[in-house]
Amino acid sequence: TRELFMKAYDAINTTFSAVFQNLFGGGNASLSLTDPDDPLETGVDIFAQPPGKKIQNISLMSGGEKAQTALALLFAMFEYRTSPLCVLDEVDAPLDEANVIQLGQFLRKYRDTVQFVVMTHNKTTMEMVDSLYGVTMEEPGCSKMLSVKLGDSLTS
Amino acid sequence: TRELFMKAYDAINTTFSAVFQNLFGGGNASLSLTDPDDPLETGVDIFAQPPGKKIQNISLMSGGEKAQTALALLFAMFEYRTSPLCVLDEVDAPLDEANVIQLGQFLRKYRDTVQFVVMTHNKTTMEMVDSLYGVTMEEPGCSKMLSVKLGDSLTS
Amino acid sequence: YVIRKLRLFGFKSFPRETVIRFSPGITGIVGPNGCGKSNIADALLWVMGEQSFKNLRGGAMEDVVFNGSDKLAPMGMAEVELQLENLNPPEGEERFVTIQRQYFREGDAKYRINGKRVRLKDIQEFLLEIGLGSKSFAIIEQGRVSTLINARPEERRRMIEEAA
Amino acid sequence: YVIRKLRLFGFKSFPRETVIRFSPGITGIVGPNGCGKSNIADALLWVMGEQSFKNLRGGAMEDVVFNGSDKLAPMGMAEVELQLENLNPPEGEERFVTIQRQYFREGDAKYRINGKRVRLKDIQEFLLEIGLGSKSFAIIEQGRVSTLINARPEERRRMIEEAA
Ligand SMILES: Nc1ncnc2c1ncn2[C@@H]1O[C@H](COP(=O)(O)OP(=O)(O)OP(=O)(O)O)[C@@H](O)[C@H]1O
Ligand SMILES: Nc1ncnc2c1ncn2[C@@H]1O[C@H](COP(=O)(O)OP(=O)(O)OP(=O)(O)O)[C@@H](O)[C@H]1O
Ligand SMILES: [Mg+2]
Ligand SMILES: [Mg+2]
Repeated sequence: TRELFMKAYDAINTTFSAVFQNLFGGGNASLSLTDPDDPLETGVDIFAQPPGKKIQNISLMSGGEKAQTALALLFAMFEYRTSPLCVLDEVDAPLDEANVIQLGQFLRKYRDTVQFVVMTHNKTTMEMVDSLYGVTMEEPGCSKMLSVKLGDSLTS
Repeated sequence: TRELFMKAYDAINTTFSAVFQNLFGGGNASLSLTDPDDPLETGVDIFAQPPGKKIQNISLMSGGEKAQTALALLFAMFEYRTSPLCVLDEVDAPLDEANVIQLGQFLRKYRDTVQFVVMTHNKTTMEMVDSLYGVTMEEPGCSKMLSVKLGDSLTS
Repeated sequence: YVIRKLRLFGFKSFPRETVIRFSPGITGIVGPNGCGKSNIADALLWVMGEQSFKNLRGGAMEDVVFNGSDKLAPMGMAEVELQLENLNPPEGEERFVTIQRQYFREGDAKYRINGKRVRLKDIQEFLLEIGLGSKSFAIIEQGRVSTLINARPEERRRMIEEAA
Repeated sequence: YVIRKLRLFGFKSFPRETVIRFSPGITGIVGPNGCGKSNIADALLWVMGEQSFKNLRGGAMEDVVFNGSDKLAPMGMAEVELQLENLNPPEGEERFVTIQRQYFREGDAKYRINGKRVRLKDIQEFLLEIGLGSKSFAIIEQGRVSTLINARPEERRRMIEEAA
């Protein structure tokens, strides 16, 4: 499993820095092993440098920068170990308008290999999906689904 | 300090349930002491019942319901111990459009006694403030303030 | 494999039988605060074998069963079914596979694949084979997107191991 | 008392002297991700006496000092000043009060009220008198609005005690 881990780590690290540069439009990011001599026990650190800034302790990053860096790492893991399904529950909440658009474009790149289910309150995100469901509680306490886009049968 | 605590607890509990009903448009909420016999050590539990729903473990509430319940408790503490300043950093992020409007109306009720500083990405929130500042990083890594509303001198 | 349909019945805030059809690409789910969006994410996590009630935001596993509302009585069972389609089924294998999970208020749990009773382990093994095994990065719950960044180095290692 | 002005110089992402004037009512602060909005909340928390660098999102107190950018060199000191106005000053007291905090990269810290060197304790006592003592509910940091709900019962008690 030592080789398995190192192979995954190397591939994910390479993709992570590519996806980071794509989402941030520049800058640098990479992973590093806290104890490279012991691949079976070592932890993994994250370095991230948004464009124009110095490399700093990731705890100093802003709420939106942390979310975007996390998404970059998530997608890197996805590329390595493609899973047919990905659920993202309001991941756009900390992002500004420009980054919400960026995230939408990014998801559309993957949509041929992954099915995404995205919960959101953001109108920009709603416009980039392929099909849209609404959930209501017309009857208090009882959830009901409505299909709000692309017609077809009303699921209920 | 026993009397001090109980006096604060009773007043905050009463206001909390009134503010909760105001923010949720109904329902019930209240605090309760985990160990009423020992006011000096006891913990404080929260019960919240959004309109039309049964009372449940607050961990089952949704992201937006938790945020609104927290804001109700916060404002109740504010009423008891008015402080001249309140900073709210993106507290509207988990809220839907209707609840963002509700929060804005609520803040405007208090604005004669409290100065609010509100960080947000939400356009609806931006429209309800008295003065608005923008922060930019035209020069990467270096924050600069711009006054975007109600004219006066450009701070820099 | 692709996800085709999710059916909820008596799960959390869905007392009535509810079917959600998934098309390829991106499916958006919208609605007011507290209407049941994250409960759908929980249903997906649960039917795929999630055993910790904490990860389902409950105080006990019983909290997945509809607990009643102003007008409706609590139910005795929660049921979720996930239908998957194998786009290239090998000779003799089914094109559609349905996994089902039930939980009864007294504590009984039942699992089925294509209607046949199986153990939880069988469901987890099936999902592992088709790439749905590790849910830690396939389902990002509300408010937890930055967990990867805030996690300790050892926890990040575990996530990479799951992907390996 | 009302808040009139906040001045930042060398604090976090504000290397240049920056003055923010507050009017009565609600002041909004907007801008793209990572531009410095939460750093302003941190500046308010810090000048009012916050001692834990963790609550300022840093790894050490030194992280409050501007650390440089692509083009600018790191600075050696962070300084924040808060000007307050007393709407009904009693006979002989100042109408305006300015509290100032400085931190030097080597570890020195200086505090001033109206230009006169004081200890941190003096600033904290002054703020307590005017109702700005307990910051736990006056400054809600990003992502922490639901902390009151997720906290343990004893922590909630402590918050109520602060308000008492
Ligand atoms: N077992 C149960 N029985 C009945 N209702 C339940 C049960 N479990 C959860 N709920 C209800 O479901 C609601 C939460 O739903 P959910 O978290 O899915 O909302 P949401 O649509 O994600 O909202 P938000 O936009 O605020 O995140 C709560 O109000 C809760 O009372
Ligand atoms: N000591 C420092 N020196 C230089 N830059 C710093 C320092 N401390 C923090 N920063 C920078 O400040 C930025 C974060 O700013 P802040 O958290 O205020 O953003 P924000 O406007 O709140 O963004 P968001 O909308 O994403 O929450 C980070 O990019 C970080 O690099
Ligand atoms: Mg939700
Ligand atoms: Mg911020």
